[in-house]
Amino acid sequence: VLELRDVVKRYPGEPPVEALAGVTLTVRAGELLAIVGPSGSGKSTLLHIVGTLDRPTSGTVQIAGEDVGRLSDGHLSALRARRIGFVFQQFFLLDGMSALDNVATGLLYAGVPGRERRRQAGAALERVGLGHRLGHRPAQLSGGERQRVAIARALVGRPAIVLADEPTGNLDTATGGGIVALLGELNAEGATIAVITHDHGIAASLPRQVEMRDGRIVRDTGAGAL
Amino acid sequence: VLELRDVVKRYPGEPPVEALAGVTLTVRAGELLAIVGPSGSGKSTLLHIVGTLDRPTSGTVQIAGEDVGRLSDGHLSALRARRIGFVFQQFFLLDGMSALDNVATGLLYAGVPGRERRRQAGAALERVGLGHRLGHRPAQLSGGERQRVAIARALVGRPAIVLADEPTGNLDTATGGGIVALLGELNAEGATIAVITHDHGIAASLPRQVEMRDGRIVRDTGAGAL
Ligand SMILES: Nc1ncnc2c1ncn2[C@@H]1O[C@H](COP(=O)(O)OP(=O)(O)OP(=O)(O)O)[C@@H](O)[C@H]1O
Ligand SMILES: Nc1ncnc2c1ncn2[C@@H]1O[C@H](COP(=O)(O)OP(=O)(O)OP(=O)(O)O)[C@@H](O)[C@H]1O
Ligand SMILES: [Mg+2]
Ligand SMILES: [Mg+2]
Repeated sequence: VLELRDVVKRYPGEPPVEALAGVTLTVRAGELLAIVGPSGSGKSTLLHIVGTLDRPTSGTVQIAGEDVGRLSDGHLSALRARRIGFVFQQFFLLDGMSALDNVATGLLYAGVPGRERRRQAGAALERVGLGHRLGHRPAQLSGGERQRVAIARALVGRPAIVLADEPTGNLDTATGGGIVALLGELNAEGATIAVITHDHGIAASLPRQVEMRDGRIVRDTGAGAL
Repeated sequence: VLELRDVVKRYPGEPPVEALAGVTLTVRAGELLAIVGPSGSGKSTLLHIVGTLDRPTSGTVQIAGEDVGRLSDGHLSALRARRIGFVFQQFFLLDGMSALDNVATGLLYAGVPGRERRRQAGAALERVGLGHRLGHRPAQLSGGERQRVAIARALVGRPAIVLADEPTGNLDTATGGGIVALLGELNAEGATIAVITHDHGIAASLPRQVEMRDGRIVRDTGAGAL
């Protein structure tokens, strides 16, 4: 359902930076995989391109059989909103809104009315252990609580594809385990999930590991299994 | 050198939140300790009060023998700037400046001239593995690279007290190990260091562990050792 072929991402500069140096990756519907590798190796860049939040310098990207490079921006953002839940490494919560309203924005595309959005948002926040923090704004939350609001927002619409960038980096082991269990449940219900993680234990617990170094995939325990 | 007695921190709200519910902690000069506990247990709140970035609702705070509650704001920020290096959980880098200039701001208080500040900043960035990213602005860096810029900024002035809030949360094990080694070196040179961490391995490798739960210290492997 996700296919990258010879993807390169280069940033201009003195010297230019090749964040992705030719990545080929196939993810089948319903897979659950970890993306690992050193800081700066290109993991977030890869996830943004997989999630159509960024376009490659060269190479092709296909999501659900559609060549993403041929879609208009409008078409692309509709596809993305309906199908992809993205947990950002730096959260990107809206500062003026409560945790509940932040999560409710995850359902805006779905045409769900306000009251029902807030009900579902409350349930999603309970699911990540934040039922007692619904009214708090991001500045009134701990680092790990903000991270969990970002997770709840990505998952509330039950997207077909979940892309999570270091979703447990600010969480203790027990709370992080709860998040991994939640992702496992969504995967059991059919979601395709890719998780960037620096946690060896979490990576090893998933069915497939993709390892990056210097903008390339150097190991993929699920490649060529077709 | 750091002493908290019966410190309470309460935030107003419906209901009010007691982030610290009575904390008593003594840290001797030259100690190296880990602060651990679940997400939301009060660790960052504790560190901000230890670092005089926040005042308690009640209780006393002493830094280097001075009762912090009796100091004027001006006096307090001078003490803090000269003596305390703080690594924030959410980094707080300046977006318009390069990594080099961000780190150089860590020496402004010291009366060091611009060229020398930049030289020292470059050395600090090399020390955290970012010698090849000096000119990049935060938006042009990975999550773990930004975290390391925040660390370099806190350490460049070789402060007597280092307070680090989850400094390896966005780093792979190898890069994180380099940061822990760097903190160990500074400690060997006499710095007093407190590290909030969710990493069990890192916590166990330090000489003392302080464990929090629900705004209280529930275990302290270094308490009462006087
Ligand atoms: N806009 C940009 N301009 C120049 N270089 C960039 C830009 N954005 C990212 N980079 C560089 O691309 C490389 C890959 O970045 P990326 O964010 O994908 O790394 P990562 O594997 O997610 O790292 P981390 O584990 O630290 O989050 C980094 O070395 C970074 O400095
Ligand atoms: N301004 C505020 N108003 C109300 N509650 C707050 C405020 N700031 C923090 N809190 C609450 O205080 C509690 C402690 O926060 P703190 O940031 O110290 O936790 P923490 O142990 O650092 O957590 P984490 O591991 O997630 O970073 C949290 O439950 C948080 O929701
Ligand atoms: Mg990243
Ligand atoms: Mg915290």
